[in-house]
Amino acid sequence: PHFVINVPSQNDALCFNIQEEPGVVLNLVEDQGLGIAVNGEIIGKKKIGNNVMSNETYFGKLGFVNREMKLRIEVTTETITIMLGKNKKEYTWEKTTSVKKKGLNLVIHKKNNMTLSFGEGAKFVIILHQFLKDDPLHMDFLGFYTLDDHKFSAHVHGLLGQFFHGIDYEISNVHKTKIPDKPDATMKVKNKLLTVTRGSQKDYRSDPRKGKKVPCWFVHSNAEGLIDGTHKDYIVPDIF
Amino acid sequence: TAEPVNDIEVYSINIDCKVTSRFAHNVITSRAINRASMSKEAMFKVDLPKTAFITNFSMVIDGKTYLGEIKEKEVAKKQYETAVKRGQTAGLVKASGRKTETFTVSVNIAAQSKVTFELVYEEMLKRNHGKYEMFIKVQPKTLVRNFQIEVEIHEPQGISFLDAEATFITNDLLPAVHKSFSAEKGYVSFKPTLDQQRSCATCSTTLLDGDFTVTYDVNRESAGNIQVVDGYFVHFFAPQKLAGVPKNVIYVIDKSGSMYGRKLEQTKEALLEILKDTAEHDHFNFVLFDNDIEVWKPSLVKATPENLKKARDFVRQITDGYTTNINDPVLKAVQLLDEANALNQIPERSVSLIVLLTDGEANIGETEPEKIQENVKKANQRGYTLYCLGFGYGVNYGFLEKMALENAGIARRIYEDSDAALQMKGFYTEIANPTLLDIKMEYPENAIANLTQNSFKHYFDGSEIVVAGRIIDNDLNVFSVDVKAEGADNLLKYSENVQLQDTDGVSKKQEYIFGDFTERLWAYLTIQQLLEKRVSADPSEKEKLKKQALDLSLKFKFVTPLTSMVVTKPDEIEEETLVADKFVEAQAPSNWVDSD
Repeated sequence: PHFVINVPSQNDALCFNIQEEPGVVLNLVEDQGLGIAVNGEIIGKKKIGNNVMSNETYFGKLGFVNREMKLRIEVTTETITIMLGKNKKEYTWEKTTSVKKKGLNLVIHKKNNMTLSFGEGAKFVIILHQFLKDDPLHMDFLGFYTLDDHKFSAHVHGLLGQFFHGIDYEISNVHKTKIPDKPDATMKVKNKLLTVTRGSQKDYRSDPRKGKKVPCWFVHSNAEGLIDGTHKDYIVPDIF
Repeated sequence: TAEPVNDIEVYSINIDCKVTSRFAHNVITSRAINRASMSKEAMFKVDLPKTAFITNFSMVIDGKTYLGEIKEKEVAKKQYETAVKRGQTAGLVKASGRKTETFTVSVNIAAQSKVTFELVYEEMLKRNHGKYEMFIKVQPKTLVRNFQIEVEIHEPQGISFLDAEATFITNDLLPAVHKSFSAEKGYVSFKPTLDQQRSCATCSTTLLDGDFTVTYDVNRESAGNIQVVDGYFVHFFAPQKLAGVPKNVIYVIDKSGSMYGRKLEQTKEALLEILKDTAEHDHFNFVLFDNDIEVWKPSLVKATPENLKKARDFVRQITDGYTTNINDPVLKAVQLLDEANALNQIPERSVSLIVLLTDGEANIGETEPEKIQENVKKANQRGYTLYCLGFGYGVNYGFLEKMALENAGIARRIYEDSDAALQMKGFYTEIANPTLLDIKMEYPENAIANLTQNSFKHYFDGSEIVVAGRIIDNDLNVFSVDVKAEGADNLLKYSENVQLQDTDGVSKKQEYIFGDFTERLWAYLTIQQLLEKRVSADPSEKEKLKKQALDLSLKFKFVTPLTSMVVTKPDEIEEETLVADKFVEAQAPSNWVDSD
């Protein structure tokens, strides 16, 4: 999966990939203050027979926990399941639906996207990327977007959450590489020097097919040096 | 002496503002010395109004001056890219408060060396609720030996009142504020001593932290006033004591899920306050929306006490809904006004307004912003004024701004805070009292050029219309203007004449403040209007407007959204390039994870 971190103070963005095996669950947002957590399970490496056709990995399942509301939501590429205490209700991507409980607003836009907000605070958008069942390379997967990041508490963490309150970095030594429009540079961040590459990622919110290009500085090696600890520290046992 | 912070002693801060005929020229000078035995970083940070244009910045370090240079944004960007490649960060201006943007620069200065920073910015003060307001953010962070704010105002019409207030003012500080005015001149100064600045008698911290606001108005013997200086004229038009024109307002209110909680409560609070202030001759209706539309009454109703009571009951019961469909409710509002016109349900002489309040992007129905704008523009054949209030951080402000400008209105941000209801109410009071409609201002056609906007849809009580231009006929003896407008009961005509020979005296007097202010005021106004027009222009027109605005920004050295100021500052190894851009409103960014 491709992570994109906006840095409004620099009018720029940072991006990185996290490569893990299918089945691994990563913590994306963890806010002890608000009692909210978001985790994502990796899918990918499409096989036909015994042959691996694609090494790409994606998020195929997302889990949302709101501790105060005793609420858990599981989103897969096929269903959306809301678990409120002992009650459980399942929805599919086949129909535009909205669910409103005190403080929870969930709207499914048929085969397209889903918005989810908890009260006046956290707001998320999940994009459904769908492919033909017999597509040799691709499989359905999910995109996860956070809105109103400033509303999270100061202690918010996770692979995305740790950037909600900004990050300082400096770019230097921009130099050409074999690919003309992808120069390398040195990034000074958290008192470390990292080699980064100019590239771009896509924002699929306004155009789920083509996406909108977002230029960014790409941090290699599973974002080592940029994120707190290593990406392995964000592996959690399951999506809740 | 003041206490040095980090060995840097700021020994002088001087805020010098000169206002001539509403045009303010502000110079902020800060002087500091490094008391340490090694080089240290000195920081200069100023909050300036969003409506202001920076015109100059300089640093004097060890007798050497480093001047800011204003360039086309694209050119500066190239320079910025070079700076990035050298490992230097850029970007001197950032958004700060609701009204301000922050200019920050820091520089290393050698041991025992001095630095002087000087920032110059200009703005035209806008009249609102019957007064002009000049806002100065005061935040010296440390005690300053020589701290002073001086505001000199020169208004040829004569000053009717002048006031100065500060949020941090205490009884001890009151003697440090002086204000006086007589005839055309006004003066405000604030010069606190070191002891007056202290947060307590033995403290080394400052209590100067807050907003310093100067307000004033001018005498109005006639509806308008023309001033001519150095071949440029400016016409101020603000007729007094007119009867109010009835208004027909449709409030299009977003009640989608994201408005849940405080946002919706604040909206209801504001609507209840607005209803209290609605005049009986007004007509109104509500269109509430989420994915559905709920219209309060089938047609507009008169603001009788009985209808207002019913409206208050309706507002109190509004609850949050689901998704956001912006297209259909705005079209519904247009349709309601069309029907009211066709069926003569509203007064012939009246102002028709649509006030849209939303906190998000359209995500159901027509979701394509361009398509919604197109639909609204197409439907609004009669040209009702559309005001768009964007509530909170997630709103697509650019979309709302364009849609409002395309329909003769304006967009305004409502900041998500405890006073959001007050902000909404404040906006309403600005547009609550229209006194004139379809104002057309005619100037001697062959004698003038480069005229700014001279026809206006409405005039609201307490505001002011400003038109400026250049006089090209050197032999002109009398400069005259005719204003025609629809009043509450009849067509009104105003005429103003000014003998050009007489203006020499005025011009001499005004020049003592600063020379070419009329020309700069004209340029400021023209650039603002070109930039505004650009938002809603078609692509070919857009380029033309951009070019005109850019040329003027460069000629008059204004940092506008089209230009940047490049500042070169010394560094221990090599000189460093920084860029000051005008802050532009944008949508709040988000972070995400996806794949392709």
